[in-house]
Amino acid sequence: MNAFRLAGDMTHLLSIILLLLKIRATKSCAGISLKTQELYVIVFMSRYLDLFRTYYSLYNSLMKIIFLGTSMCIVWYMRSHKVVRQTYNNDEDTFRHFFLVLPCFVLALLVHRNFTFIEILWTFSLYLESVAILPQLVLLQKSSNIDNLTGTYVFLLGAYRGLYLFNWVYRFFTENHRVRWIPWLSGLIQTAIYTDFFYYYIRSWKNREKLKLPA
Amino acid sequence: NVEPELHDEL
Repeated sequence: MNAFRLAGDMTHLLSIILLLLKIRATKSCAGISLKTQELYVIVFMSRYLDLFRTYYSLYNSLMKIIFLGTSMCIVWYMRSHKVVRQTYNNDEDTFRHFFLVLPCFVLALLVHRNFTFIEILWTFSLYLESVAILPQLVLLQKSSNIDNLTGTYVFLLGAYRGLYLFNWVYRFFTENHRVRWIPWLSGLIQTAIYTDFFYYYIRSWKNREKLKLPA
Repeated sequence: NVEPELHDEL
C-alpha cells in the first residue's frame, strides 16, 4: 500500500471519528445531513459485500467492518438517540435519496465491467458515493451557523477521495495497472463536487473567520 | 485471469 492510499484511508477514518466525537461530546448532530449518512450506509453495504467472500488483508477487513459499523452507528444516533435526534435539522435536510440512488443504480446496470452481482453492486457503490455528499452540501448552504467540527468533517471527507486519485495515478505507473475508468471518473467527480466547499473552507481558515457558504 | 481489480481498496 502506498502513502497516498494510506493517507486517504486515514483521512476518511479521521473524518468519521470527528463526526462521532461531535455527536457524542456535544450531544448534537446539528448541521449533519441524515440523508448523506444513510447514503453512506447504502454505499458501504453494497461495496463491502465481498467482506465474507474474498480476503485481502486484515487491514482491509478491519477497515470495512469499521466503516460499516460507524456509518450505522451515526444513523442510529441521528434517528433514535433521544437527545441527539432532537438536534437534527429535519426541515432543512430536504434532499430526496431516491433521486440519487435510482439513477446510480440504473447507471451501474448500464455501465459496468462485468455483469455479476458483486460487480454491479460495487459499481453502484462507486457511483452513489460520488454524489452522496450532495444532501450534506445543500444543508450546509442553508445553515447560517456551521460549527468547526462539521466544517472539518466535510473537509476531511472530501480530501480522502482526492488522495485516492493520487493513489490511482501512483498505482497506474508502479503496478502495471490498466486504465480503470469507473473508479477514476467517479472519484474525480466526487472530489470535484467539493471544489467550492474546499475554497470557502480554506479561505475561512486563512482569514480566521467563521465558515459560511454562499446560498 | 480474474484480477481483484481495485477491490482491494476501500
